[in-house]
Amino acid sequence: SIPISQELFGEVTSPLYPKPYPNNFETTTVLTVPTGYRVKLVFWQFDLEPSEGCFYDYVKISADKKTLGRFCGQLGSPLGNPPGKKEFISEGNKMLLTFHTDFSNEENGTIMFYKGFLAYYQAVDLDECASQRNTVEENLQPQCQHLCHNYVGGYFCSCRPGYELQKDGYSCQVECSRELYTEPSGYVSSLEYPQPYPPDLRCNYSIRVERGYTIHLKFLEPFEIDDHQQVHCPYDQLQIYANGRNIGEFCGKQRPTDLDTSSNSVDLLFFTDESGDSRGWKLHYTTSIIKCPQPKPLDEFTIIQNLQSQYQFRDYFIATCKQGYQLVEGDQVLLSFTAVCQDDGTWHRAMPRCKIKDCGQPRSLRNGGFNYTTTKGVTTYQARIQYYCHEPYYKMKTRDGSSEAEQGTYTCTAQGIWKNEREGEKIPRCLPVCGKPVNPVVEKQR
Amino acid sequence: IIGGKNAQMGNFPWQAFNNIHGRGGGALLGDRWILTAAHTLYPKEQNTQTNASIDVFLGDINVEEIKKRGNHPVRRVSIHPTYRKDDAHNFEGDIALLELENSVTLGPNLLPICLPDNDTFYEKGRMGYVSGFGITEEKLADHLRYVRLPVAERTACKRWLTSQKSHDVFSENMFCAGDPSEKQDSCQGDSGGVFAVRDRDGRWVATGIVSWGLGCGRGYGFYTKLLSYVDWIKKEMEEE
Repeated sequence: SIPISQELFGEVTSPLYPKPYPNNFETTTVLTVPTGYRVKLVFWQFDLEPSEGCFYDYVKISADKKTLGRFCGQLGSPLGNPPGKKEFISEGNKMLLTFHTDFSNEENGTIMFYKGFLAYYQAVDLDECASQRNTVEENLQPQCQHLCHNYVGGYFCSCRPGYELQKDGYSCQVECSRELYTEPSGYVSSLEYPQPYPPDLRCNYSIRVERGYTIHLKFLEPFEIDDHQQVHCPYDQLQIYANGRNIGEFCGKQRPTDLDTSSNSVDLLFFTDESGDSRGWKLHYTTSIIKCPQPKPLDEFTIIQNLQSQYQFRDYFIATCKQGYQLVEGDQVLLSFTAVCQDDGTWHRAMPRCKIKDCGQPRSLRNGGFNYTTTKGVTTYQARIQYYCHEPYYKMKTRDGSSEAEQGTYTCTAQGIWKNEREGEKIPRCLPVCGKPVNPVVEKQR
Repeated sequence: IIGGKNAQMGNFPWQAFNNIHGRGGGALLGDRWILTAAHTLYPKEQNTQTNASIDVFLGDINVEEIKKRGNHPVRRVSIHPTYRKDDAHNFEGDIALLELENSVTLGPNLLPICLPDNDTFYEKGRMGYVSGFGITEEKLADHLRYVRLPVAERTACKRWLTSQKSHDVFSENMFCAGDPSEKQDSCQGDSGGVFAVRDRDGRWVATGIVSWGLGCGRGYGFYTKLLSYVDWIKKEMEEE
């Protein structure tokens, strides 16, 4: 035989082609293409001695331990079996072309000359996966245990979700300890659902979505996990954790109610023992953005600016007070207040209160005093006092056009400061009165 | 005070008693200024100690009682710039102000006196009161006394000074009060006290400061004319 090096295409001819081929000759040409390809052969020229059953001269094509045909004659000859335009394709990457001639080429005593053949071969992709499909039907060992993917010149295997491709590149084993779901919605199910799940599972399905979102779980029918009537989930069980907190352990045939986890992080742990043929479970998870409770003032003096109909993660509100009131948080006075909606649906700060501004004790007036013109001792917003001087020894200094009553009236302002309308914060002055003795000399005797 | 009477509490609530180079008087202005005569601080013809303590007492009519009430420390002394200590015959500018360290609290026995604002206070015959702890008839007073004196005619006072062969200066910034025929006068120890008159509104106004005289009770007394110094006083007291 004549091996031909692994080319992707080439020509094969009879000896001496296009001159007549020799008698008493036999050669086998082995056409080999790279692994992962098949050999396709087509005859472009074919001119061999025709005979019944191609008994004398012939070309035999075989591949994959099968004979694909035995050919002789020419196109249109009554005897023989010319290949015509037929394409010969091997299953594997090898094809054998055997060329055989007898001792003579005569017809009715006349020596005949035949040119032989010219064939063209090329490598065509082998769909290994297709052959797997065929072999599956034939109940033979498949090339891939689960899924087969063909590509030009080869193929590769993969496994169904929950299984992991082994080092042999063919077999799949259960691996469900690190299943991660990050889409905003989707389906999670036990392996093979709704077919019975495999034994000895230690599966962990993690759903992780962006902060500020909460995950909702809705189980579908059928729901079936091995159960026992007296003992709670002794064989197989599905545990659900939200933010690391266990929110349920499930088994049996009763589908769990819909769950709002109030978390962006959910873990489903599915444990099975060595036996059982329950069909497992499947859930549809969805997400929604977390909302914070509507902010409600604790008193009638608190104002929430631009109140929204609802607040969700990262929204915030600003609280202020009505005039004359100030924000307090515990005992602490706040200059401003902003609360932000957190990813767990709570406000990052508790609602403050608004406390009425207190101007404190009015400044004492030297050589004078003050009286409350509003409630005695009350020094809060809008309280009013009247300063006076100790008469007759002192008199209040007044501006032109201003009376002592006006000059001495101070009101507790919204800023928490005692203020006079004209003088502001400055308190009045009591000036000495000159020349007015209480007990002047009196001359009675005349 | 010669020929006067004992004062009652509250008659002259502006009266100050001071003891610097001997007994002297003064008057309260506002609630932290004492008006007095410059010569109580810098006496004429006397080698005074430069750092003599200035004791000021207020609020009583009895010397012992007024002292018991305690001294009012002085923060600042202001002598009028025209005052000449070395000129024994010229009491021009005999006016001084003492600023107290602390304001006093006014009451019935402690009140300031007002300052004059016009010349009518110096018309002849205008009656005024002079009070003081100075000597009476040969005796030092232990009680505040006062005397009622008329403002005298300037020419009469000048004539009287000439008759006394006096070369003392009687300037426009002084006025004289009293009557040579009456034995009523201010005297040593009354210096610095004020000549007080009542204005039309009943307010007591200090028109003069007891300054000098030739003896006591035998002629006119000479007083610093306050109207001439009101601007200076106001400037010293600033807005007060």
